[in-house]
Amino acid sequence: MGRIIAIANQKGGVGKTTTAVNLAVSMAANGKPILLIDLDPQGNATSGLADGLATPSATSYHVLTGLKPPSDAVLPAKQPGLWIIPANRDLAAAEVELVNVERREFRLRDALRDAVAAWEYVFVDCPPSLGMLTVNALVCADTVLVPLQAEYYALEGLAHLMNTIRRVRQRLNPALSIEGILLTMVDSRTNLAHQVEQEVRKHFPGEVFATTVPRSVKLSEAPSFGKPILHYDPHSRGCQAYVDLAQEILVREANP
Amino acid sequence: MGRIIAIANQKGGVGKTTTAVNLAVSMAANGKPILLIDLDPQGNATSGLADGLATPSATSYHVLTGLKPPSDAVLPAKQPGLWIIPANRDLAAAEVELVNVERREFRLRDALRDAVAAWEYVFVDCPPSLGMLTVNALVCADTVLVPLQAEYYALEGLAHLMNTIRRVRQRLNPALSIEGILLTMVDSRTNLAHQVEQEVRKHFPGEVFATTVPRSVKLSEAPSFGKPILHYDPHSRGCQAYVDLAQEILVREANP
Ligand SMILES: Nc1ncnc2c1ncn2[C@@H]1O[C@H](COP(=O)(O)OP(=O)(O)OP(=O)(O)O)[C@@H](O)[C@H]1O
Ligand SMILES: Nc1ncnc2c1ncn2[C@@H]1O[C@H](COP(=O)(O)OP(=O)(O)OP(=O)(O)O)[C@@H](O)[C@H]1O
Ligand SMILES: [Mg+2]
Ligand SMILES: [Mg+2]
Repeated sequence: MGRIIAIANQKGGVGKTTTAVNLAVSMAANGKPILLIDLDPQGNATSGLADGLATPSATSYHVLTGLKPPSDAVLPAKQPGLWIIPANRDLAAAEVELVNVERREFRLRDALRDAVAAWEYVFVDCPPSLGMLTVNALVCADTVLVPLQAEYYALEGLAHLMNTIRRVRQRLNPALSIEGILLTMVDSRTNLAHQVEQEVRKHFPGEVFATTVPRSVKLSEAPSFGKPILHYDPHSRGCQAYVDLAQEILVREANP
Repeated sequence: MGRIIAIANQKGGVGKTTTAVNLAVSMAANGKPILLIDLDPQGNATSGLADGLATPSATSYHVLTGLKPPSDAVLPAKQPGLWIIPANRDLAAAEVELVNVERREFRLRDALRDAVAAWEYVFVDCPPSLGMLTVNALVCADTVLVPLQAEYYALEGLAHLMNTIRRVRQRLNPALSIEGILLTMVDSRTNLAHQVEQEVRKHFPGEVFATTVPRSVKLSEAPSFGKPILHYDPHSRGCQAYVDLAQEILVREANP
């Protein structure tokens, strides 16, 4: 049974989707069977892999609300070894619908239960909030990967995110731990990026990945072609960063 | 009675807060009395103006839930002519609390009703979602200013935002119109930025501001000092862009 990794941060635009898509592809390229679940009503992870993707017949909305089993929603991505449960705007309704429902925080966990044994890693791309969708992802996850833009507002929100993760661990998912904090969009020419990196490594020793993702326009161009960076520009620094990140996670897994 | 302008886009990290803070300051510097309402539980607009701000005794949570009148929550910012209703994490509870409440979409509108006559413009900074908080802002607003990062995922979400604005206009606030679409973080060296700008001006003729905001590290440094760009680096291109934007809005207002 694989590990479920939620990719979460309530701060908007920090690189959650870019990390979910490109890390999932890099892991699959390592020969691991990977499932990516798009849990954001924006559906950006789904469109980031649109190239070669069949038209969805069921989405994460159907899975979360129990209307369909995960096997009905899973689609193969173009990258061999990678599958995706897509999302669309219907998912936004789930935020409201789940408010008055039994075990509302456990819906995703209950739906996935035995269905994900076939995959070695399951990544869940979360929306920029700490509402019902992100809480569902945190309750079903083994670990949380936190993309952190090397900027002030993103750093400011980190303490609140960590508190939320601690509360979910105490009340809903005792096994939940931090996979790591990933510094994204790092522009090494600016003082701000260095300051943020120093701050984070000081306050969260041992929890920040050695790999950092540089700001790279290729990463933001790739989604307009529906392609992950590995298929769009495998020689770019952005691509190398996600290949390195996959290695760092796999090496750590092999030598806990 | 002033105009209420909601600054909204469900896509995360597109420059909503940076626009709310710096446009509000630029308008106040033009001698207009301005109110900025922080309606994002992240409280970034509040910390972006932290320099010289007193400790809040009441927040937008109290105003939205009717616990306190707006006059109890309003604080003067360091920029003369600018006032702010601050936010903190308590506001996140309002998303859930409002779900089962009468006239849930009208809470902010009802709370502000006569209280904002003293200000010529009221700006409302929204969170990255289309939930209860953003809907409340759209229902009380006269117009919506849409910051749009010059990137693919942001462009993809624009149609959905425009649909939501149209639905709010049809069902809840017939007077709601578009103040304009503002291109942000424009890196003129990249093709992507030019393509996005061309697309948007083609699909939304007459609705895109002539002013665009360049990517400028000074804009992302300023919040770490709790200062708007006008006080942090008045000679930067980022600052000039928000001064120009204020002018563009005021000139248009004078010559409808
Ligand atoms: N390392 C990078 N270099 C340059 N651009 C990047 C990088 N990572 C992400 N981007 C771009 O920045 C924008 C924000 O990234 P992304 O959409 O992945 O963030 P997110 O956290 O998923 O946003 P949201 O909060 O809306 O879900 C996107 O347009 C993306 O293409
Ligand atoms: N023109 C710009 N140039 C460089 N950096 C910018 C610019 N505008 C905003 N930023 C930075 O980009 C990040 C995102 O901007 P901001 O927080 O204003 O977006 P937002 O839409 O309010 O995000 P959220 O969706 O989380 O509310 C911030 O770190 C900000 O300092
Ligand atoms: Mg995303
Ligand atoms: Mg914001």
